[in-house]
Amino acid sequence: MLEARLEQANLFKKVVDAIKDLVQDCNFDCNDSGIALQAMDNSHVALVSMMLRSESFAPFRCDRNIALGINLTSLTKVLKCAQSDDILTLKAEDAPDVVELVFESAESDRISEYSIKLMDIDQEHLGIPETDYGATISMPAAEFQRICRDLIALSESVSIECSKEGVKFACQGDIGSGAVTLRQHTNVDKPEMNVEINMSEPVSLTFSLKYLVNFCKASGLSNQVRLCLSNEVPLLVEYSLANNSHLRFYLAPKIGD
Amino acid sequence: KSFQTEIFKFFLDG
Repeated sequence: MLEARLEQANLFKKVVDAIKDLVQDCNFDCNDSGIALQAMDNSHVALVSMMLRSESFAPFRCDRNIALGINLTSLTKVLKCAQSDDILTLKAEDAPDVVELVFESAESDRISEYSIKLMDIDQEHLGIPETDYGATISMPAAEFQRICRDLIALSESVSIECSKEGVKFACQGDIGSGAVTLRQHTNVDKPEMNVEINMSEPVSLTFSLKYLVNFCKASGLSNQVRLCLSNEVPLLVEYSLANNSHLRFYLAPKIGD
Repeated sequence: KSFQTEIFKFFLDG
C-alpha cells in the first residue's frame, strides 16, 4: 500500500497546477524511491517529468510499485479543497480503484477526506537519455517568466543564443522585435538572483513561447530555474525542489522557419 | 510541428 504524507499540501497543489495545462491523464508511479510522473503533451513536442522523492514525505511508505492513473482536472478539483497550510496524505491500496487524499489542518482538528477514481492509462515509459548539454544557464525563475511573458506579446517564437557574451533571448514579430541579454552575475547578498552560465559550445535554438510560458507556471516552486541547451536537442527547463525532488520540462526546438 | 515531434522521438529513442 501507499501512504505518503506531505507537510505542505501547497507543494503538491503547485506542481499539479504547473502541469495540468500540458498533460491531462497521467500515471503517478509510486515505489519505494518516491512518486514519479512522466507524460508528453498531446502534440508530442513537450514532456513533463516530475520526481518527488520519498525524503520529501514524512512518513513515506510504498511496499510495491503502484501506478495511479489520475485525470489532472479531477485532481485539481479535489486539491482546491485543501488549504495551503494543510498537511496532505496520499493513500492507496496495492491494486487500487481509488486514490485517497486526506487534508489535515495544522491549527485546528479538521480532517477532510476525499477520493478520486483511478483510470487505466496505457502509458509507455519514456527513456529520457542522460545528456551532456552544450550550455547550462541558472537564473531567477521569475526573471525567466518575465522574459517569456514579455516576448510572447511580440512573437510566437524565441531564439535562445548562448555565447561567451552571455545568453540572449530574442524574438521577431509583426510589430517589431525584442531581445533580452543576460550576463553571468553573482549577488552575494541574494544568491537567488544569481545568473550562472556554463558553456562548452555556443548554442542557438528557437522555441515556441506558448510552451515556455506554460512551463513558467512552475516559477512559484523554486527561486531558480535551470535551462540546459544543446543544438538540435530538446531544451530542458528544470525547477529543483527540496530533498532532491524536481519538476522538469522538455521542449523540442523549432527547426527551419 | 512534425519536425519537432521527430526530434523528440529521436531524443527519447537515443
